[in-house]
Amino acid sequence: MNIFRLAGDMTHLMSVLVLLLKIHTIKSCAGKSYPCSLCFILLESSSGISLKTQELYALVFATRYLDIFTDFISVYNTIMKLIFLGSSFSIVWYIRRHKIVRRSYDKDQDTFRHFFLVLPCLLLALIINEKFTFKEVLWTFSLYLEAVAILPQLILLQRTRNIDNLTGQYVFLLGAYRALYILNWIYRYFTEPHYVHWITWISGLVQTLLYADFFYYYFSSLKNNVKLKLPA
Amino acid sequence: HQELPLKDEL
Repeated sequence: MNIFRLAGDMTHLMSVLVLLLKIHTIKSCAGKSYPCSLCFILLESSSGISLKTQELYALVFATRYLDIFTDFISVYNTIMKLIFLGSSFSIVWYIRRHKIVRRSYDKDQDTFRHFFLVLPCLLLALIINEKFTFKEVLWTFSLYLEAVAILPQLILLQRTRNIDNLTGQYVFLLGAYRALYILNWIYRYFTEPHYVHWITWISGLVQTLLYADFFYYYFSSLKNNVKLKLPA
Repeated sequence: HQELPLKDEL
């Protein structure tokens, strides 16, 4: 474990916590007898969260952590896997099933056919992988899928007029975690002999590059202290 | 057969 990977995992954990906080805020709002002004805004405007991206991430974790019960790495590793699995599936459940949270989900805007991402990633994993076994192909599939899983969310943000802070921070943290992982891979390449994982590295690089324009607008909005806005 | 190293990253 190195500082880059720990920082990456913590950033990833933070992104999940921000999303859970946002869902909690929406839930607690509607619980009130009178909608406070913030609540009114929250409930009226769409949450800006893409269910499609959340579903893709749940699939990413489900196919990446198949070894959670067969290969024990460390307590930290197992706990983090359980957190990511539990949170991603519960977030999908909240947005799909929770009587209040699902009202803040704008399915008319979140129209990205994520099936068009799943199939190519699966085909690519069947062709390019480190070993043609069930677990290895699904693990490789999870890497390719994670690289593109943010696309429905980024497209939804372009359509969302006012991106609220929590959503912007969620996407920023999600992009930052993989950028930190790239530093971790560079560090491990120079410190560990034979540490070469081209598939992981290229997927992670593509994933981070997809955030490039978001990062640009995110930092510009911070610098100019204006509301985050993505050009359509 | 050559065993792949364990996946120690999340």
